[in-house]
Amino acid sequence: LKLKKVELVGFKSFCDRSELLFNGGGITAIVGPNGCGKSNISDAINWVLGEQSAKSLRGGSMQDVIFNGTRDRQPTGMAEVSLTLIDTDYHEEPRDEAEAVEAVVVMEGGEAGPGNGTNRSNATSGTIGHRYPHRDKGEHREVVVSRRLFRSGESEYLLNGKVCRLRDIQELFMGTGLGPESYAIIEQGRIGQILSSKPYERRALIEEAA
Amino acid sequence: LKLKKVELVGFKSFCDRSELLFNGGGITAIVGPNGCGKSNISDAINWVLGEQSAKSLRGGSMQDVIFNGTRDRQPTGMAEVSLTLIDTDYHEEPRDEAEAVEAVVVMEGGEAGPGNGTNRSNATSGTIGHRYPHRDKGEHREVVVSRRLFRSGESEYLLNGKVCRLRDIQELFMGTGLGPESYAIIEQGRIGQILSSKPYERRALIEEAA
Amino acid sequence: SRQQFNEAFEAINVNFQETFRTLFGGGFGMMRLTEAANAADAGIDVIAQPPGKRLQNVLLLSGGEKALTALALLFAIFRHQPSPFCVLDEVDAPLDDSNIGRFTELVRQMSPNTQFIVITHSKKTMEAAPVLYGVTMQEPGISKLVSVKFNGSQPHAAVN
Amino acid sequence: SRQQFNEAFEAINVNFQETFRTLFGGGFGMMRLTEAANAADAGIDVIAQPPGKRLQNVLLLSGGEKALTALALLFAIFRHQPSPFCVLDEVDAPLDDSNIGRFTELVRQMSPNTQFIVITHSKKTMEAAPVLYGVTMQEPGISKLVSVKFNGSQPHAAVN
Ligand SMILES: Nc1ncnc2c1ncn2[C@@H]1O[C@H](COP(=O)(O)OP(=O)(O)OP(=O)(O)O)[C@@H](O)[C@H]1O
Ligand SMILES: Nc1ncnc2c1ncn2[C@@H]1O[C@H](COP(=O)(O)OP(=O)(O)OP(=O)(O)O)[C@@H](O)[C@H]1O
Ligand SMILES: [Mg+2]
Ligand SMILES: [Mg+2]
Repeated sequence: LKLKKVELVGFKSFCDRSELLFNGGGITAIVGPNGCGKSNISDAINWVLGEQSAKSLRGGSMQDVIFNGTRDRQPTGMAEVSLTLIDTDYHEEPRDEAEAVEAVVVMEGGEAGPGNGTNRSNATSGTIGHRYPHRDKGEHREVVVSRRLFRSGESEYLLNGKVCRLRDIQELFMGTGLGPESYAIIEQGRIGQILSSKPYERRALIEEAA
Repeated sequence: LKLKKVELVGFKSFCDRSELLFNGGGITAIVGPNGCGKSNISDAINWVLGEQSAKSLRGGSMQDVIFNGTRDRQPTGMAEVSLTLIDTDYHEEPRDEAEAVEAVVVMEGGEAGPGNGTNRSNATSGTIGHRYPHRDKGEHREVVVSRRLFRSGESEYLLNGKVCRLRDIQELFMGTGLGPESYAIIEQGRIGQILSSKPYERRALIEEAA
Repeated sequence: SRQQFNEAFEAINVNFQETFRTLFGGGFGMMRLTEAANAADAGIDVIAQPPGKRLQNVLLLSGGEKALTALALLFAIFRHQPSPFCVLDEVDAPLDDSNIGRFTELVRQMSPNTQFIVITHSKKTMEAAPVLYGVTMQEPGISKLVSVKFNGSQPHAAVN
Repeated sequence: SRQQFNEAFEAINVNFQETFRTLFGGGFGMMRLTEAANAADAGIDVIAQPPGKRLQNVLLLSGGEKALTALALLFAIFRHQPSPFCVLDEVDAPLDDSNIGRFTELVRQMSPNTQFIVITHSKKTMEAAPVLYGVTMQEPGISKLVSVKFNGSQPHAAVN
């Protein structure tokens, strides 16, 4: 999995739709004056991954994540955050059983090599007769994970636009450190506290990664 | 009271005698790399004022404040911190009942005005006959507050070099915010926590100043 | 006594509104006593409204806004009952440059009566201090003090 | 399962010794399981020895040393089980300039496989990031994102 995009709308101080684009690796810095909304982005990522405690999102109740208005703007009725990830493993699975067969085919029909989409398709259709339209090496599957909360209290999770359960999202991120004891999201002020916690609490960090 | 000097010896990482000089007002910054001993100076000031909790001094037991050695140095047997303060109110008290009398005398004998020490003495000896040797406006009383701790666990407080009780030191600083709930010493990382404490705990800050 | 507490509370609250406005460059801050059967048990709620924002619970403030509000409260208490000295250990760490500027300016205004000792890594705060001590550990594990700046005069090694 | 935990613990401990040495520029760090009747209840003790200092309890470490040790532990876990992304919110606030330098260098080394999102006020950390987003509140109370630097190419406003 690689992170491609984070979109927020109506989440805390991000009343209007905003997005951050990423290219899967590297360092992106987020800067700005005190109180402008930087930590709200970190809260948004924590929330969409399924955070259940309002207190960990620095609020009193979960509704505190919905934009609650300013002097000139009305509060909104909904908060929504989406993460777009690229599933780099995706094309490996379906290919696995066919990959070996395909390799034979390519030998007969032309130049072997990853990433050379057009050539492959021609070769495949010559002998075997199966077509894998998504099979182009350049195409990864995109996965979009979303979470919505309405003022009424109703909340939903979505996977590629279809309503799903929180468990489905947690399964997607299983074993990547993005679970409940996530070591991958360090909130403001928390880095000094990791060592001050009790020895038994530190165990949870290692268990999450085991 | 104005702060003039802080001296440390054998206190935490300050094995050798060190001192900081102040001129009673203004801003002194303390800078240096991580782990070099800056917060140890703040701990030293907290300690000499009577701090009783080893945990507030970031240690396990009170002996943790005594220099515990390095590769090249042996641990010391004692930690000592002294604060030298100038008691600006000192000369006001003894003068008060005499000040009025003195003013009359000066009228007869010469130029009136504060800070003109030699002239005053002459005038006083002409009529009244009392002598106040410490009375020179330029001289304030110095107060030295010290605390020592020995590896044996024995500890003592001193006021101007004479052993005293902790209560004597606390009385000296009564009502100046340097008591147990001191709002005048903000440890590292504590500024963000003042607001996160419970409303009843915040009350103690105001009570200290009342 | 209760009387003294109430008087201090009122006076400090007036100061707090001023120091809050100074540190945030606007906005509104005040303390409120919580409801309690017995007045001596009442706690203190802090209400903070940074400039341009709605009145809200201090929980929703950002890290920097919380630190600045706490500093405003601290200085409000100080104005009411000054101490001979005040030690501030890296209180500027969560602040952005413009808030560091307002913070050091307020400390400068209060420093004639009080000796401020400010431990910091921020260059902006160092520039605002006329006197500067460096702590070094040239010999591993042993702290030494060096006077770097003394009201503009020559530095001297601060050991005997 | 206990087997998995022990394997992870051993592997992460090896990583921790490396990341500790990298972040501190020397010294020694490791984890130890605490004594417990039932192995599943054992907690984790952290032993940290900054360069030139004696082995000591993590309680006695300075604010910056604690943050750096926690970062070393975090990155050790990361090496064992990388995440698709990692959000670090002002973890560099307690660090001095040379430790910020070692921190950003280690993040750079780990960033090919992981997207790091680093929230910071430090200019040194900003310089180390090829992509930079600014968050502004020109309209009071409303956050807007502006892309300031994008791998050196032209900035664009990150809104639809
Ligand atoms: N539901 C909400 N609706 C509108 N604004 C909100 C909401 N929740 C929080 N905020 C605003 O978000 C601001 C805090 O933002 P955030 O904590 O992200 O700041 P920051 O950029 O991290 O600042 P710092 O540098 O001080 O840490 C608060 O001032 C608060 O007013
Ligand atoms: N009793 C002791 N004897 C010797 N050294 C000690 C003792 N107690 C603490 N120390 C040392 O003091 C160091 C911590 O110093 P301190 O907390 O003052 O650092 P600092 O300058 O505030 O750093 P930072 O900028 O990271 O906050 C520790 O590394 C520890 O080794
Ligand atoms: Mg923040
Ligand atoms: Mg410190």
